[in-house]
Amino acid sequence: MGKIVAIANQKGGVGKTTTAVNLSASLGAAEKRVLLVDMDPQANASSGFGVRVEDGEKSIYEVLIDEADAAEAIRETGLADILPSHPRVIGAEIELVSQIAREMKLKNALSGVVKQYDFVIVDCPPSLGLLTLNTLTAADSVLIPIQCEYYALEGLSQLLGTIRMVQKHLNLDLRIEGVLLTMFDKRLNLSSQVADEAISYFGEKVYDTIIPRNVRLSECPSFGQPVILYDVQSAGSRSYMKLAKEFIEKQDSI
Amino acid sequence: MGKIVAIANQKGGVGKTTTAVNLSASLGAAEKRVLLVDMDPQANASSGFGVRVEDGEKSIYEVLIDEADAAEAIRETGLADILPSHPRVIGAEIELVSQIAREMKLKNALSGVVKQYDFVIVDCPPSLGLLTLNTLTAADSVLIPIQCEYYALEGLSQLLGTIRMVQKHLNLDLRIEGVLLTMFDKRLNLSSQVADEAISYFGEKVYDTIIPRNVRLSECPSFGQPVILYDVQSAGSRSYMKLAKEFIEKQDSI
Ligand SMILES: Nc1ncnc2c1ncn2[C@@H]1O[C@H](COP(=O)(O)OP(=O)(O)OP(=O)(O)O)[C@@H](O)[C@H]1O
Ligand SMILES: Nc1ncnc2c1ncn2[C@@H]1O[C@H](COP(=O)(O)OP(=O)(O)OP(=O)(O)O)[C@@H](O)[C@H]1O
Ligand SMILES: [Mg+2]
Ligand SMILES: [Mg+2]
Repeated sequence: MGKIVAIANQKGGVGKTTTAVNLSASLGAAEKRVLLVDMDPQANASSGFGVRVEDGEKSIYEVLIDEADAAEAIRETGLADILPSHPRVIGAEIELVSQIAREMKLKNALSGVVKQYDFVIVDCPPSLGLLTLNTLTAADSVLIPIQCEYYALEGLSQLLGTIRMVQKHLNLDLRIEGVLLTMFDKRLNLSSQVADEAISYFGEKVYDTIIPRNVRLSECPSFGQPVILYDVQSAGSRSYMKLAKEFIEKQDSI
Repeated sequence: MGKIVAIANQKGGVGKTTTAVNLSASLGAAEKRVLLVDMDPQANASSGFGVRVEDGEKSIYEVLIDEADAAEAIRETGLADILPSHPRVIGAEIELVSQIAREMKLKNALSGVVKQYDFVIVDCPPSLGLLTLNTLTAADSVLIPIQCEYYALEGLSQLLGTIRMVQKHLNLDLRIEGVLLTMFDKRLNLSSQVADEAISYFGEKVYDTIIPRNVRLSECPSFGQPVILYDVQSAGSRSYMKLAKEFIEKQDSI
């Protein structure tokens, strides 16, 4: 019960938030109970579900610095529950540095709620700092989105190095949930080259489902809706539903 | 002489590195003496110019922790000189936290070389941590790339808040050099909506030059070349040459 999956890659703009929001929504549509945790100070995953934290309201920041329980900050949205972020969580990166067990804050904070869900999906910021380390320490597995572009390949060895370091010192059981190719444009050679390279690097771990570049995926956040609610017929929506199905099927085999 | 310009935006994947590399190369082609400093542990700007730091070679990391002078780490590439990065610079974020004048490390490191150049262009990682704070403290101005997508607008108030904080406590004279719209796709309503929003927010500061989405810009890094060397006729190359021209013209008026 309650599997925690980190969506992580320190390369910016590769589709972490788009995957966290739309995989969560698609799993919710498939009758799974899902909590989406937003660990990014940009709070894009929160607004992707139409959730904004006003001053005085609880966010992941208050949860990480032990000023609130996770349950107090969680919002229901229908398809998934959200533990939202707020820009003030940038402060946690510095405030936690000198604290004891600073990497375990998220793991401890989620321990009281995780049993109520089938999946807890955690969106990470584009860095390998304390917020991402907290997530990799709390997670059972990590799903790695890879944009089909050259620079996205370059950062992989750094990410894998960090995952190995976490497995050695903070979370022995951390596994790779899967590798997702995003923003694939079938008209471009570059997309196929990067896809081939990722498959030769990760083999089986690469999902059969590939997310195409699709304008509906970049439009839906401005309406605060996952793509399945914004335009269910779109290629973007269909690809994330297909991913959710493959993700669920893989649960029995990992 | 020697104006230091930070290329910053904590939102990931908005075109910081692509702008740092191709603006530097275009300024070099216009006979300006340019130093490109790579402050990102991903070291994308370095590899965008075909520069890789091997073990034992100096990078921005050794310069920031006072183990090397900037002059020792700088490489010549023809169009621009490069002070390259290496993934080990991630360590500086933690190592510098407890040091005195931790935000001034880059400013002090560049003071010895800045006079040899017309422009020093600094590529930032996608975060507002110590590496970006060092850059904003050292910089005369900051150039803000904005991807023409919804999430890219959301992070602007955080970025402006950080710039204001730096202006108040670390660098009184920091100015906004300009705002650059990137990955503009004229077929998408979203691109025009975001462009209109940015212009109403920043007014004059928005460059007339808009960078179109152009596959040559995402292909050239895999050859370790700026686009002006990879495909000088491409829309990508022409738009960065046009930006360089507008950037130079604006110097007299800022
Ligand atoms: N398959 C897709 N097709 C078209 N646009 C996409 C797709 N996936 C993501 N986008 C858009 O690309 C941009 C980057 O995606 P997103 O913000 O999800 O990446 P990220 O990795 O979360 O970024 P960050 O590193 O800043 O957290 C966003 O504007 C998003 O709307
Ligand atoms: N105008 C453009 N047209 C097409 N592709 C582009 C354009 N600008 C950038 N790209 C590609 O988009 C991706 C993101 O750009 P880039 O890496 O420059 O952004 P960044 O802001 O530096 O990212 P990070 O936040 O990770 O540092 C890269 O793969 C790059 O090659
Ligand atoms: Mg994100
Ligand atoms: Mg970059």
